[in-house]
Amino acid sequence: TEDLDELRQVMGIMQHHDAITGTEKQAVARDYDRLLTDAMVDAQDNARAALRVLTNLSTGQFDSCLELNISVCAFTRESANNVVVTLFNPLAHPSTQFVRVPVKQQQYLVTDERGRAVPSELVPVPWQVLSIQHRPNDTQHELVFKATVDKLANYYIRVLPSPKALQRFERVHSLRHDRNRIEPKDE
Amino acid sequence: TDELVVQNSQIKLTFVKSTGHLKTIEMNGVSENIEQNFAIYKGAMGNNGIAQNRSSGAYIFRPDGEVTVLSDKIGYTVYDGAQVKEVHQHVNEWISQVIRLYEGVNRVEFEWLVGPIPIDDDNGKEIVTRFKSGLVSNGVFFTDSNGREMIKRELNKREYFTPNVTESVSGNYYPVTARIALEDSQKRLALLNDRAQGGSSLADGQLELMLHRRLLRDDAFGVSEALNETQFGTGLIARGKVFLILNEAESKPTVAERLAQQEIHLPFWKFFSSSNTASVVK
Repeated sequence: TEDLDELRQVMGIMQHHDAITGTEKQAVARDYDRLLTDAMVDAQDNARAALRVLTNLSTGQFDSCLELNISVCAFTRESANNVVVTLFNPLAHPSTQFVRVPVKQQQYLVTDERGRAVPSELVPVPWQVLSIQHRPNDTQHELVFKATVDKLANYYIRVLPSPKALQRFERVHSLRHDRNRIEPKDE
Repeated sequence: TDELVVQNSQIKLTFVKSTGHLKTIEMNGVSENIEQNFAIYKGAMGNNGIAQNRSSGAYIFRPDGEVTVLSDKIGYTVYDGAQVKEVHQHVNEWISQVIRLYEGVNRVEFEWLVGPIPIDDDNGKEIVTRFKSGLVSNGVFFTDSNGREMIKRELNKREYFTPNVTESVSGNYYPVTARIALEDSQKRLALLNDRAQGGSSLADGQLELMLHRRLLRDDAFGVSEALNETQFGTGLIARGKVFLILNEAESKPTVAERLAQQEIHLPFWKFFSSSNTASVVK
């Protein structure tokens, strides 16, 4: 429980009115980032341990991606050929959500635990997100599929060799201004 | 025609093809002209020694002059899939947005991306998203009470006293931690947000939410720093979502809004493994 207590403690600190409203000093904001990140990373060990109990895996990887908010996931970038996405639903009833996974521009097949194909689509990450500094530029798309989760569900993502099985997006209309990318600047 | 239609089984969005802006939304059997724009308030640089003349800062929102609405032609690209439909809008070098419809989901998603806010003109800026409809709301709108019930707000008024509203914009701003809505006798327009923001209805049928702020002066209320986050030397980039629900005014529309709120804030946590170690859920 040591890691969970740490996360609880940090979440307690985050109830301070300055943390809620953003009226803390910049150095304090950075310290909040540090505390919260450390606590979340450590608590992932607890989640992994729980997932090992809930599945037949004894040494499961179960990597989490804390940068999904900027459409970045190192795990899917590096091992996109065969990925299992495990979704945990803490609600007391089944729930449905659209899952977005950052991937390279390839053709994918998504299947559920019974091997049934799940409809999926590949959408480009908006270019302005791509231009964010320090963001790796090789996952320029997101794979989108609908997941229905009772408690825990696995979805399997495989790269397809042929272009047939992928339902590629049709670009129906496009009107663009000149896209002057923001050049990265060193700090 | 000059119209571009993006629709799924539940929602129909019409855009003005030549400008890239949203024009009409049809959902729940209701159709309404809804224009969405981003707008910029210039942060006031006042004299903090005078109570009513402080600078805009971490504690107070105090714009200087009129808002600048970014209503010019914008670049856009449409991706039309079976599961998800997206309109990627490129407003300027530091503001963009994806308007998204998921099949079977009865709300319109606006995923905004703002920043780094430029300050090379030595002005602080506060960026809002603004939805303008034809609803006759008579100055009345509703904001949530920390995610619980909705509180009635009325432009330039207070519940228990007659105020002297010297700040026409910020004097009508309220905290929005979950949703802001307005309605007339026929229709109701609600915005659901993914984080606590400031919001208001400064004109009939219009709703706005504050998305991102970068200010160059301290407002002298305690922090002693300007709200000028300079990570990576350029200011912060913020990304978030606003969800729109248009409904009939008489059919208990807040039920749909409350259910949507639950879905938006689902605590899903994704874990990834290599499929060489395929697992079975016990």
